[in-house]
Amino acid sequence: MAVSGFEGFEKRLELRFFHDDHNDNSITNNNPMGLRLIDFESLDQVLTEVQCTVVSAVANRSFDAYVLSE
Amino acid sequence: SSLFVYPTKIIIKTCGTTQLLKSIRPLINLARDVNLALRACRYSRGSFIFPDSQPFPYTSFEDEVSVVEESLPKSLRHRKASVMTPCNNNNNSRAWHVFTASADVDSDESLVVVEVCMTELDRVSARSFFRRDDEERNSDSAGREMTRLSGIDGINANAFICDFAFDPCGYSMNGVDGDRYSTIHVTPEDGFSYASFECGLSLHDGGRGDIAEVLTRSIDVFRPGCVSIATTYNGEGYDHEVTKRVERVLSKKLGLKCRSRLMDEFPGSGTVVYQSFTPRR
Repeated sequence: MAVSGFEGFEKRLELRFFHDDHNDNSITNNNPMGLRLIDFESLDQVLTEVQCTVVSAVANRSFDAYVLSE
Repeated sequence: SSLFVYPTKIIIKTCGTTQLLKSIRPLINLARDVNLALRACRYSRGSFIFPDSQPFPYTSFEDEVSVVEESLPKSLRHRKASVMTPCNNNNNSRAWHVFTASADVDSDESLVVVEVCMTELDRVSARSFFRRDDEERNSDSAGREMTRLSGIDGINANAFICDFAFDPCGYSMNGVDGDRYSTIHVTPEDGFSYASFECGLSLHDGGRGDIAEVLTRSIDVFRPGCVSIATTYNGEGYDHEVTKRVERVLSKKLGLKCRSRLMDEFPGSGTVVYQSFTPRR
């Protein structure tokens, strides 16, 4: 393993979702923001399980982008 | 490492020895809270430089696929795992690993995704990604300096760049341009230097979508000794002319010869083309 602990080649995961009309969760039914409604604390909790933290972030109308550190 | 959150899509890409696959179940649960159900999953990776340093299940692709499959709902019934190994490479050191699962055979994704992995970076180019001793600046301004010094800001002039410099070396950036993302990660240390470039783009949108030009500019930043390019066509039908154009342009502009080209079909992701290049002798 590299001195700085870096392994170059990344693991990449892509998950794609669709509006599930079976749920009667009217608050977010078909909200165009979709996954972007997930609060940062919840995302951060998932990243902690993956052993990553957010070091930088930017967003525009289409999506949110986070730079992570292991 | 990077995370991208679209209204109906999440992309998370991590290097090092992270436990990426542990994120699948929690992300599915969080999506359910906002009334979204999983439709498709794609897991991909190159071949680790330090495979023995990876924790279980990342020591074997079969184990990784088992962990992914256990995390997915049964509704994603179309599934496929494949290790694409260049014929001129008897061991797996340059193989591309892909697992996809989908509720539908066809892809709902319009963007073509290009994943570039580069090793044996040019030493002068790699030097841009080391922090200077006299540098008091924080990682943001050091990151901006690396972006400018290396020429990364010239890959897509339309993109807003969010960059970060690691200590004592290393760099990550995310590019944001409309609904198009791009990302670069760099490990510059000599002996195991590595850089990746990834972007989502369309084949037909006036110049921004010219994969060959975007690839030329991104690879030229690092002048690597070895390049692999995995292009996932998703809902965009495969276009053999694009594959040949990439090979022609990389040969002409960067002197990189295509040493292998593999293709495979995956449910929910369409055609994946995996090309490897090395400098013409």
